[in-house]
Amino acid sequence: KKVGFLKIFGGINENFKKTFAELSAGGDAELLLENEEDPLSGGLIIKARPKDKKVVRMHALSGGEKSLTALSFIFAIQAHEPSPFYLLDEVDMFLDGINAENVAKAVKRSSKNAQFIQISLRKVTLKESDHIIGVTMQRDGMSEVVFKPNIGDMADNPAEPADQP
Amino acid sequence: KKVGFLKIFGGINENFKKTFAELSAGGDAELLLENEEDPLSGGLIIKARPKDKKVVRMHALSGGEKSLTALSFIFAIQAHEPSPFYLLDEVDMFLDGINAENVAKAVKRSSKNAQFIQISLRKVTLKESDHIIGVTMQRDGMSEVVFKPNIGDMADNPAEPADQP
Amino acid sequence: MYLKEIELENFKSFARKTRIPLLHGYTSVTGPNGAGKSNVTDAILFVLGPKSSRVIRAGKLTDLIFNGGKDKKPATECKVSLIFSNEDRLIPIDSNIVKLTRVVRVSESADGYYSYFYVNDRKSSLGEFDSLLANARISADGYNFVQQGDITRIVEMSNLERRRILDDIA
Amino acid sequence: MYLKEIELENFKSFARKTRIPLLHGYTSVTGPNGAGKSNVTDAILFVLGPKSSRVIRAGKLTDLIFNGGKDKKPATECKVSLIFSNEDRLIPIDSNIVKLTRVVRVSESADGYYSYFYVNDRKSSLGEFDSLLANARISADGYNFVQQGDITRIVEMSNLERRRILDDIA
Ligand SMILES: Nc1ncnc2c1ncn2[C@@H]1O[C@H](COP(=O)(O)OP(=O)(O)OP(=O)(O)O)[C@@H](O)[C@H]1O
Ligand SMILES: Nc1ncnc2c1ncn2[C@@H]1O[C@H](COP(=O)(O)OP(=O)(O)OP(=O)(O)O)[C@@H](O)[C@H]1O
Ligand SMILES: [Mg+2]
Ligand SMILES: [Mg+2]
Repeated sequence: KKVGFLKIFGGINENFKKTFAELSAGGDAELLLENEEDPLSGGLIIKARPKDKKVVRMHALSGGEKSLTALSFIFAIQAHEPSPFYLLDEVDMFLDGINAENVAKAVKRSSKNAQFIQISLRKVTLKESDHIIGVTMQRDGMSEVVFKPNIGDMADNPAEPADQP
Repeated sequence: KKVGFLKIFGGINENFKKTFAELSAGGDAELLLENEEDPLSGGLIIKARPKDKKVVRMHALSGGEKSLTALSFIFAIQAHEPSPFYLLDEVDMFLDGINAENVAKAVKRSSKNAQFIQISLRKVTLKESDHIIGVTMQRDGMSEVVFKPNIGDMADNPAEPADQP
Repeated sequence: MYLKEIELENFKSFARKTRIPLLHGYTSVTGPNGAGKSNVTDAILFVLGPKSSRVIRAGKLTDLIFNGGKDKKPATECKVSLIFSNEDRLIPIDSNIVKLTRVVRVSESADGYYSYFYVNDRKSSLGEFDSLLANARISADGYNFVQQGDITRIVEMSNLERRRILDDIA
Repeated sequence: MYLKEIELENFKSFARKTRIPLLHGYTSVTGPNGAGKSNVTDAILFVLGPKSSRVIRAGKLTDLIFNGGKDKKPATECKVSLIFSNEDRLIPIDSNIVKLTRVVRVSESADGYYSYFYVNDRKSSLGEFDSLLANARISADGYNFVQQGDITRIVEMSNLERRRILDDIA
């Protein structure tokens, strides 16, 4: 049991280090066990150091930095047991434009080997995707699906200015 | 004690109904006590009905609808004991452009009677405010403050397209 | 193998029969707050993860049936089909297309509902769904599906809870 | 009465002496992730709400002192001043400007730090801060300050926890 856990821990930790370095464009992070002798009696600590900063405790990171760290952890778990299909629901909500774009580019790379569906209100994300599906609701409380929605029409969505990267 | 509580409950419930109707442009909501006879032995239920929909339980609302409901509750509490100064940190994160704009307009109205500072990455919010302060960090891990930041430069922030409302 | 199409009927806010064709690669879904985007995620989990109603934000399964919206009559059953392209036979069924359908209908029974499962329109069972999906490594329990709010939950959880995520994988 | 200016020195990521002049009405603060926006909120709460370090995302008060950033030496004390315009004498001090200053310095003492309070550069105490602020109805404990994550917390909390919010007001 302990051997099996440590093998999984090692694999995911490797993925996590790589993913965080990629998504944070130069930071570094790792997973630590509270009790290395008996891992199942302690917890899992996430340590992250954004680029050009000192390591701080997870709760001293900013909202965006925390969510980027959590997302790297999720992607590291996904990479451990690849599946043909993934769905992400508004994972880019706390990120500024640059971080949201980094995440969208990482998903784009992963979508070469698996199908990704990402629910998002952000234009940087919509721009990276291959296909866009719009969901709207008329005044009758019934949802409808719109194909090839015009991003410009989505003006009510947070989005990067059309003229900006 | 019970009398004091019920008076507060009544006042905040009135504020909450008004605020939710205003922020959701036509929905209605109310606060209910689990135990009206002995309020301090039960909890507080929030019921919200977005416009053109049936009432559903709070957890069946969408992410944006929930956050608009929570924000209305907070504003209702603030209106109960007015203060000269308020600070809001990224309360518009889950909202689409239209809802974020409604919130920014509501804050603008309240800022006639009190000082509001709102931290936000959203252009619709920045546009409504009277003054904008930028905070950046150089590669040395030290924060700096910039006055009159150029919103266009904030391209790394989620924002409505400059040409859109 | 990939998800080729989703069909919904009277599932949450999708009252009308709705078809959502999907392609390989990277698809984004967008729209205003409350439009029904996360309801699409719930529809997929409804078919793939029948074991837990917690996952689809419902107190009871009948909360998933269209409630009438503004002024229509509530429906009495909801139906979702997931249509997979199966050329690589990852799902152990000898057919290029595999359609998994789940129906929940209001009933007088003790639970208050009946639940039906179909594979390529032939009556099936929860057990058959489980074994077909396990082969294709599509599981509703792992982090293949990142629901709205999961990021915040991971940030806020204790070190012990985070470790338990790895236990489940082991 | 309004907050006219914030002065920070070696407070979290604000290593350099930084002045942030503020005006009446509606001010927005923006910038990239991790730039230091929420650290400004923490600086205000550091002065107004000395009672709880939970509020300012710190394990211990010395976590608030600039840690050196990329390659500088960590500082040994942090200082924040809030400068209020007090023409309406809402703060019971006979002066148009009221400057509240708080300093935390690393020390060899058991707690590991010393904490100092000043009103208009005259030595003061936590008790005096409390009574001055209570008069002006500026409290760090109510929802005048909505920190990052509070919205999610309200959505996720139980009905009982939500009721307790009203108890605190009563
Ligand atoms: N059984 C039901 N019948 C009809 N409508 C329902 C039912 N259950 C939920 N809804 C509606 O679905 C809406 C929520 O949709 P959903 O969570 O998919 O929104 P969303 O597009 O994800 O929005 P957001 O961007 O805010 O997360 C709610 O407004 C709710 O009223
Ligand atoms: N004592 C300290 N010394 C130096 N830097 C610190 C200290 N404490 C925290 N920080 C840094 O402050 C940063 C967090 O800043 P803050 O939370 O204000 O960001 P933010 O602008 O609110 O970002 P977001 O938009 O993601 O919420 C972290 O990167 C952290 O490294
Ligand atoms: Mg949603
Ligand atoms: Mg912040």
